Amino acid sequence: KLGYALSNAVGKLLGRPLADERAIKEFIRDIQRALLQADVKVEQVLEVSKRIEKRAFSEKLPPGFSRREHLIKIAYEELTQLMGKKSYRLRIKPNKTNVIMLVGIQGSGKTTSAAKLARYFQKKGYKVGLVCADTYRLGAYEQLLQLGKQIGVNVYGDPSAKDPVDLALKGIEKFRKEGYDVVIVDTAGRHKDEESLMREMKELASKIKPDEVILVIDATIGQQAEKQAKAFHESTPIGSIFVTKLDGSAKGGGALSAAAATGAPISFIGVGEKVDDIEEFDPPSFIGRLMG
Amino acid sequence: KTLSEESLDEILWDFKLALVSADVALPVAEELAEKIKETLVGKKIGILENPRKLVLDVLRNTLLKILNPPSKVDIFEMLEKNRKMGKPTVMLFVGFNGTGKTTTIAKLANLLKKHGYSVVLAAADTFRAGSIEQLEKLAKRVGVRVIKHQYGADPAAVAYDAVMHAKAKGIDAVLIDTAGRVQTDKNLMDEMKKIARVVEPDLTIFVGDALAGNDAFEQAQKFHEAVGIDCSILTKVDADVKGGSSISIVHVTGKPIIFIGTGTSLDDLKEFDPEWFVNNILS
Ligand SMILES: Nc1nc2c(ncn2[C@@H]2O[C@H](COP(=O)(O)OP(=O)(O)OP(=O)(O)O)[C@@H](O)[C@H]2O)c(=O)[nH]1
Ligand SMILES: Nc1nc2c(ncn2[C@@H]2O[C@H](COP(=O)(O)OP(=O)(O)OP(=O)(O)O)[C@@H](O)[C@H]2O)c(=O)[nH]1
Ligand SMILES: [Mg+2]
Ligand SMILES: [Mg+2]
Repeated sequence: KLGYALSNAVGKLLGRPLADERAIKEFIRDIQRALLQADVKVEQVLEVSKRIEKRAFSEKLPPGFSRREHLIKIAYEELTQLMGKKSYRLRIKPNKTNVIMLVGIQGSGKTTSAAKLARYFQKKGYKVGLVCADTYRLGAYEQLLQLGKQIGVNVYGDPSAKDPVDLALKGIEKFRKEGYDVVIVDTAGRHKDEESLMREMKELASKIKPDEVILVIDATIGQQAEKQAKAFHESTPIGSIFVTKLDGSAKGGGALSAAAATGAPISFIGVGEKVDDIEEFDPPSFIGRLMG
Repeated sequence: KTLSEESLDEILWDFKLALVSADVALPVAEELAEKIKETLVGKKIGILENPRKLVLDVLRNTLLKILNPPSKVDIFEMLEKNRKMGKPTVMLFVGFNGTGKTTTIAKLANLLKKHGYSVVLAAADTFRAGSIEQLEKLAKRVGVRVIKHQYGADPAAVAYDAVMHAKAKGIDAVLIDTAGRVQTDKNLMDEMKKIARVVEPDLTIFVGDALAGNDAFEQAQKFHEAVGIDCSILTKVDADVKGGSSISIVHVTGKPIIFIGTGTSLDDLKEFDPEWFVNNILS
C-alpha cells in the first residue's frame, strides 16, 4: 500500500551496488519529486527530505532490518508525521442541535460536500437539516435544494435574503425547534483577499457558534493552499478539513500542507460527484496515494 | 569563464523550486530547466558576469515565448468573419469541476453583448444539481436567452438544439456550458467528445483554475488530447496566485490563454497579459 513512487525510489536505491551517500541523495531527490508533483508545499518538501536524509545517515540499522526496510521505515515515518494527527472522527454531541459550518474557496466543493455530509449523518441515524447560507451565488439555493431532495433531507434557504447571518440563524433555529441532531450550513465561496467576505465569515461563525467549522479544499490546489488555509484559520478556527475531488488525478498535497499549517486534521475526502462519494479520512491510504 | 554543468545544475535546481512554488507543474519546470541547460552548458561568459542573472534572463524569455504561442485566437475577428458569412460562432466550454465555466460563459456573453453581438447560451450541463437554474439566472442578468432541456437530457442534443436555434434566428454566438468533469473518467471524456463531434464548435475553450497546481497540466493535457483545445481561460486570478498554471496550460496545449477571470462579477473578465504573469512567476 506504499505509493508507487516511493517504492520505486527505494527499489532504485537498492538496485545499486552500494547504498552510498550519492545513492541516498538520489533517493531523497526522488522523494522530493514525488512530493512536489503531489502539490506539497515546497518548504515542507525540503524540510521532510532534510529530516529523512539526516536520519538515513545518522541512524544505526535497527536489528533485523535491511538497509531497504530501514529507508522505507524512515521515509514512511516522516511522511506520516506530515499527516499530523491520526484518524479524526467528527463527534456529534448528544441532546443538542450540532451545527457544522462549511467554508472554502470558490468552487472547492462545499455545496456538494454539505449534501454528502448530510447523507453520511443521516445513514448513522441522525436527524439532519441543511441550510443554504450562500447569498451570492446564483442558483445556490436550488442546487442545495435539489441535492437535499435526492437524499430526503430538508433544506432551509431564502434566495431573496441578503444577510447570510440572519438567514443562517433563522434556519438553525427552525431545525433546533424541531429537534434536529445535526444542521449543516453551506456558505458562499471566498478567498483570503476578499476582505469583506472573510469578515462576513468571521461574523457568521461568531453568531451561529458552530460545533465544527470544516474547511473544504480542492485536491487540485497547488502551492497557495497553505497561505489560504492560514488566512481562513485566522478568521474562523478550522475544526477539520474536507478534501474534495480525490477521484481525479490530483494527489491532494496542497490539502496536506493546509492541514499541517492550520493544525486541523483531515476528516473526510470527496471521491466523486455523487452524494455517496464521501469517505472518512484514512492516513495510510492518503500517503499511499500521495506517493503513488 | 565557462558555465559548467555542475554550476548550472545548482542554479537550475533553485529556479525549478521557484517555478514549482509559482505553480508551474513539475514536469514543465523540469523540461524548461533541461532546455535552458542545453542552451547554456559550456557557454563562455564574462569574468564579472553573474551566471544566475544570465539564467534568469534566459528563463524570462523562455516563459514569455511559451505564453505567446504562434497560434493566435481573436474572438472578435472570428465573430465578424462568421457574421459576414451568416453563421453563428459556436464556442464550447469544457473543464474540470468547479473551475468557473458557467460564470465565465456569462461574463463572455456580457462582453460580446456590449460589443453589439447577439448571444444564446446552451445549458448542456444536464447533470449537476442546480446547473440549469444557475445558468438561467446568470443569463437573465446579462439579458440573453438560454436553450435548455431537462436534467438527464443528452448534452449533445441541447448543444445541437442551441446551434440550430442560433442559425435559424441569425444569432452571432452560441456559448455552450458543459458539466465539470475529471479527465480520468473515460465516460465523461467520451460524452464531451460526442458533444464536440455533434456541434463542431469554432472554438473549444478550456477553463482552468489559476489556483490549481500540477493538475492544471494533467487537465489541459487530457482535455486537449480528447477534443482539441483552441484556447483557454484562466479563472480566479484575483486569488493572490503566482499564475504558473498558465505556463503549464499553454505549454501543453500550444494554444493561447485569451482571457482571465478576476472575480465573481460579470465584468471580472480581463485580457491575458503574458508580461504580468511572467513577472509574477519570477517575483
Ligand atoms: N469529481 C468530483 N467532483 C466534485 C467533488 N466534490 C464536488 N465536486 C464537483 O465540483 C464542482 C463544484 O462543487 P460545488 O459544491 O458547487 O462547489 P462550491 O464550493 O459549493 O462552489 P461555490 O459555492 O461556488 O464556492 C461541482 O461540479 C461538483 O459536482 C468530488 O469529490 N469529486
Ligand atoms: N474569485 C473568483 N471566483 C470565480 C471566478 N470565476 C468563477 N468563480 C467562482 O467559482 C465558483 C464556481 O464557478 P462555476 O461557474 O459554477 O464553475 P463551473 O466550472 O461551472 O462548475 P461546475 O459546472 O460545477 O464544474 C463560483 O462561486 C464562481 O463565482 C474568478 O475569476 N474569480
Ligand atoms: Mg456552493
Ligand atoms: Mg458549471
